[in-house]
Amino acid sequence: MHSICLTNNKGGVGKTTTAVSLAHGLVLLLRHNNLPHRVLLVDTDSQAHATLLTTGRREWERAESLGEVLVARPSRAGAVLQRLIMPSTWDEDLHVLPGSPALDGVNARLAEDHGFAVRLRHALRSVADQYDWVVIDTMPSFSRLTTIAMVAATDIVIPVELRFLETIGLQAIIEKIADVRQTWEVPVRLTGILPVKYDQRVTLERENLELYAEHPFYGPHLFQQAIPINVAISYAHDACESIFMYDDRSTAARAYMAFVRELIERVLAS
Amino acid sequence: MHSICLTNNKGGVGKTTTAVSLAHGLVLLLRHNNLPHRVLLVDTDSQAHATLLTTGRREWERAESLGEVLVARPSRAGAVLQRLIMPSTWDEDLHVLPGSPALDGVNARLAEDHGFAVRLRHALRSVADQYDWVVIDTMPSFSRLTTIAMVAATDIVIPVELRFLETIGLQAIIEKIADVRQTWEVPVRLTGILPVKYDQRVTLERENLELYAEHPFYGPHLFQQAIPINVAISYAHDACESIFMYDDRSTAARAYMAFVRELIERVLAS
Ligand SMILES: Nc1ncnc2c1ncn2[C@@H]1O[C@H](COP(=O)(O)OP(=O)(O)OP(=O)(O)O)[C@@H](O)[C@H]1O
Ligand SMILES: Nc1ncnc2c1ncn2[C@@H]1O[C@H](COP(=O)(O)OP(=O)(O)OP(=O)(O)O)[C@@H](O)[C@H]1O
Ligand SMILES: [Mg+2]
Ligand SMILES: [Mg+2]
Repeated sequence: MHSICLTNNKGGVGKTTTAVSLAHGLVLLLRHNNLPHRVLLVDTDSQAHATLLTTGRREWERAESLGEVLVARPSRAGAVLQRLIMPSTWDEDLHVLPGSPALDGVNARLAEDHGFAVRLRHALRSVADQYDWVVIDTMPSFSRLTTIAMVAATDIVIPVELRFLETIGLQAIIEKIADVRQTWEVPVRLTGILPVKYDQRVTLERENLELYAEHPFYGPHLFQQAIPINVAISYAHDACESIFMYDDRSTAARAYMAFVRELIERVLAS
Repeated sequence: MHSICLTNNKGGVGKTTTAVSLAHGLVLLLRHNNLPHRVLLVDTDSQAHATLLTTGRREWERAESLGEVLVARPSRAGAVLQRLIMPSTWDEDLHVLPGSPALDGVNARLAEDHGFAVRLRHALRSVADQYDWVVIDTMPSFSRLTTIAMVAATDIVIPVELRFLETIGLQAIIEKIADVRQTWEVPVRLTGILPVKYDQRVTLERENLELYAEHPFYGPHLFQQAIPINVAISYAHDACESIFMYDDRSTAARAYMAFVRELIERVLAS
């Protein structure tokens, strides 16, 4: 079971958009190639946007979410997780472990829980025979929930925008990953950096993309296909549809599919 | 002393861009009208982007920041605050109380501090005779630091984008403000909602703006002037300059100046 965590503490850089597109894209591409394609999307953000887009669920008062898994007794967590998983409205082979506003309170409670970091990793073992891939969306901050998401992952992908405020924080994220690997002794690796919301008409963005491509460390990690800024994404979100459902010939859909393909290659190659 | 807090738990919606533009715009407009124009910008975000843009400071390891004020003994906090304030590189009448990565640790520590919510509000009293306006930038989450920022404010402005994920969370922010007023018994009010990064070529965004304008509660709170999406903002940030310094005839500069004018009117009228 491969677990891909999308993370970046900068806000609004397309973590959720990438997480839901990757989750659905994995099902479609793997199914097309007759490979195992049962995917679980895990939402660790109290804003629960990944949950909203893939299930339409807006009952903000409902506590049933990943939060309950994290506060359950460790021996019960796997059973709780299985009970809370919901089907998506996008595909029968895409399921969702929902986020909810209750996660804010859970994040605070985890302060007293010394074993907090491995809670999701361990709970996911109970469904290792039911899913082939897991995709984990995170909140825009280095919170305990984000640590939990990173520790539960085998692979991390960092979506990045090609603008000043979005580029200066990348090193901190890379150091956070190294930190997590060391502190919690888990083999999670940085599998790639994905440029998103890329507007190639803007000289500054083209220059930043080139700077990344030439960088000795970032360069080799960059995915080939930057995800272009594309109004189809806004419309897909508005309809609570995946970009592949809304318009699979849009530039964003084609770019995300190329990314999914390259990610699968990198993951299966390692 | 009027204190304006920019807040929205959604990431990347222009909180920082609005905070720094407002801070500099206040100095320029008030000075031009021979009104008191000493402004203090307070950065409550561990990413410290407002600090970076207005001071050029990137020494991420430095702990000197708002964090020290919040953990100081209450009787010492005012003196600590005064010692930590830095001049901006933008204008002699714009000063900055910097943020830093240390704020993440401070946010966690505040869990044990029952009086945490009023720490900034009280510390700011020690500089009430030195500044006429305070602008407070916040992180993309309802953390203790965000609560501290709201409690320290007289006025709250919510920057909003006109897209699906950005619109569904607005009600939660409004409820959070009501929550803060009640829990901490402070008179902070929602002074307005500012549409930002507005792309009027996108039908969906025009429709969302109209929906807001017609909404019985949101409508009256909307500022007249939506801030348009404008590449000048990306270039201004890249140069660590204010939009007024970079290109005061850009559509974003003119829109932000109109916003500053309308905000001053609303604040002084109340
Ligand atoms: N390729 C794209 N083209 C156009 N708009 C996009 C694209 N990718 C994302 N967006 C839009 O950008 C906004 C932010 O995206 P998203 O919510 O996925 O980011 P995020 O990193 O998850 O944000 P947060 O930090 O708040 O969790 C959304 O309105 C989304 O519709
Ligand atoms: N009017 C605008 N036109 C074009 N780009 C803009 C505009 N306003 C903001 N941006 C860009 O959008 C991105 C996000 O803006 P900003 O960092 O100010 O948002 P934020 O809400 O403070 O983000 P965070 O939640 O991470 O703190 C930045 O790259 C900024 O340059
Ligand atoms: Mg998100
Ligand atoms: Mg910001």
